[in-house]
Amino acid sequence: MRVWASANQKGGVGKTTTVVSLAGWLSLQGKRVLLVDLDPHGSLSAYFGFDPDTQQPSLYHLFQQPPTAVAKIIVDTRFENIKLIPASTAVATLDRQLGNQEGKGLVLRNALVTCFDRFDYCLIDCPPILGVLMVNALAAAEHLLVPVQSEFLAIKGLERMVRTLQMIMKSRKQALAYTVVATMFDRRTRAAHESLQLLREQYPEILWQGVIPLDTQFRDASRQGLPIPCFLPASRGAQAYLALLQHLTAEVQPQ
Amino acid sequence: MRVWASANQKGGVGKTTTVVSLAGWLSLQGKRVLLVDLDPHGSLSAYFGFDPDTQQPSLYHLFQQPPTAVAKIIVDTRFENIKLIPASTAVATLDRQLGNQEGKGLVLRNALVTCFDRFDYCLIDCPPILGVLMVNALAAAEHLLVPVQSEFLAIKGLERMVRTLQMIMKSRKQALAYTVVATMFDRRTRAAHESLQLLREQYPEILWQGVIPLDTQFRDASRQGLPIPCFLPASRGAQAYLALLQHLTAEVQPQ
Ligand SMILES: Nc1ncnc2c1ncn2[C@@H]1O[C@H](COP(=O)(O)OP(=O)(O)OP(=O)(O)O)[C@@H](O)[C@H]1O
Ligand SMILES: Nc1ncnc2c1ncn2[C@@H]1O[C@H](COP(=O)(O)OP(=O)(O)OP(=O)(O)O)[C@@H](O)[C@H]1O
Ligand SMILES: [Mg+2]
Ligand SMILES: [Mg+2]
Repeated sequence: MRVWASANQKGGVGKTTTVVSLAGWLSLQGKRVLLVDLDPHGSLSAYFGFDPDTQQPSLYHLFQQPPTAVAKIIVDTRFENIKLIPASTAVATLDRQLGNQEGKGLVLRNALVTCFDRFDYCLIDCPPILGVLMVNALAAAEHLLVPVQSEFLAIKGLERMVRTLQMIMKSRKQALAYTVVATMFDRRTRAAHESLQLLREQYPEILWQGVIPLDTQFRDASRQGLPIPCFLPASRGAQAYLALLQHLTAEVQPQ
Repeated sequence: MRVWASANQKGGVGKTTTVVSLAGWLSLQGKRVLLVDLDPHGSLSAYFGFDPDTQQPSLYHLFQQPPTAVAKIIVDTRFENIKLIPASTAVATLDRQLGNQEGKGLVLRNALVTCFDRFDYCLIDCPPILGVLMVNALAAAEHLLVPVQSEFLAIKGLERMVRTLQMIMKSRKQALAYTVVATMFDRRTRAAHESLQLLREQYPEILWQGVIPLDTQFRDASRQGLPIPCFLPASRGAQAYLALLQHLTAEVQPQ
């Protein structure tokens, strides 16, 4: 099982959209996908029709029980090949509850080890804040996707995110590869082209060479609760995520 | 001093943009404005040229010192009428450090009381997560602005936000008024009109009757580090925030 996480402390950059879109293509290709919703706001769970206010059990329970309990927490979605560990609003209290307790950063990783052979891919959606949930995602993932809006202010925030990652990496034993993905690229504005140019100059090794275009079909797809590849595979947005997936699966050697 | 907070657990909906744009108009009208950045990611601080990684002192220090220390934490911006309590990345650790300690929800409110007569308005920018920082904002504010993207998935998240607010309100003594603001409204798409209609049906009393349009000038303004009213006052985005400000100042009786 490959484990990828989608993370950025900046809100609204396309973290959840990236997880849903890649999961859509993987499931159409016959791959078995496990999604993990680490965001107390539960956008990923809501996308698949689960209500974070009433969801029982949820990711929250993973932190109260042994790793093998994950089998009872995984739920089906309407897509045969996509299962989910849903979020609940109670997840927001985990940061405060766990505080500085040791070893709470490995809860997700230990749980995923127990279901490694049931799935081909595991995609983790992170909340827009650095805390115990993001630490769990970084410990569990082998590859990190960092969506970034193609605009100047977002690039400044990216520098901070990359520095934070490098700090966390120092305490890990095995390396974590990461790929920065330029999202919501509006080809009509000069500012988007200029900021993309800046990204390419600043992050030549980790920036994916393609872009995810601004595409209103993402909203229409989310309204239907469908990943965009299932909603409208020929759309520019869906095609861009297919290109990203091909890049990621070619680049990352199978274990 | 009027105290308004801009909050929504959903990321990327225009919380920071709302604070900056209203502050721009207020400062052009000669009002003295204090901004508070409660987001560890520091988008508001970065907008005005402060680096959350190196900022000393910052909001973080407010939680370690008596309320009167706020005078030493407030910084000048390049705008005469706008001062700021900047964020720093250390703020992200507050949730874990404070944990369930009593009384930590009133730190900001007690600090603002000590500078009530220095400013006409105080605008608070919240992080996209419910934690001790958002609780501080709700305790300090008299009026809450809840920016919502005009799309279906965001409306579902709003129901949760409104329910959370009602839960927190029960434990407050004085009422908190709130206004939902539809942002990033793309008048070219049917989905935006339909979701606005839905918002108007579901929240007739608390939804502002105008909308903030999708306007690429916001990105250009942020690139210059200028609030949009100072960057391009005739733009559709700036004019919409002026209409919102007129609504808020007419509706909320001066104390
Ligand atoms: N390429 C795109 N083009 C147009 N709209 C997009 C695109 N990607 C995402 N969106 C829309 O932008 C909004 C934010 O996206 P999304 O929720 O995926 O961001 P996020 O980073 O997960 O946000 P949060 O910080 O709240 O977790 C959603 O309404 C989504 O439909
Ligand atoms: N009405 C609008 N039209 C077009 N772009 C907008 C509009 N409002 C905000 N934006 C842009 O959308 C992005 C997100 O806005 P902003 O940072 O204000 O959201 P936020 O809710 O504060 O995000 P976070 O959850 O990270 O705090 C920014 O790049 C901003 O320039
Ligand atoms: Mg998300
Ligand atoms: Mg913000």
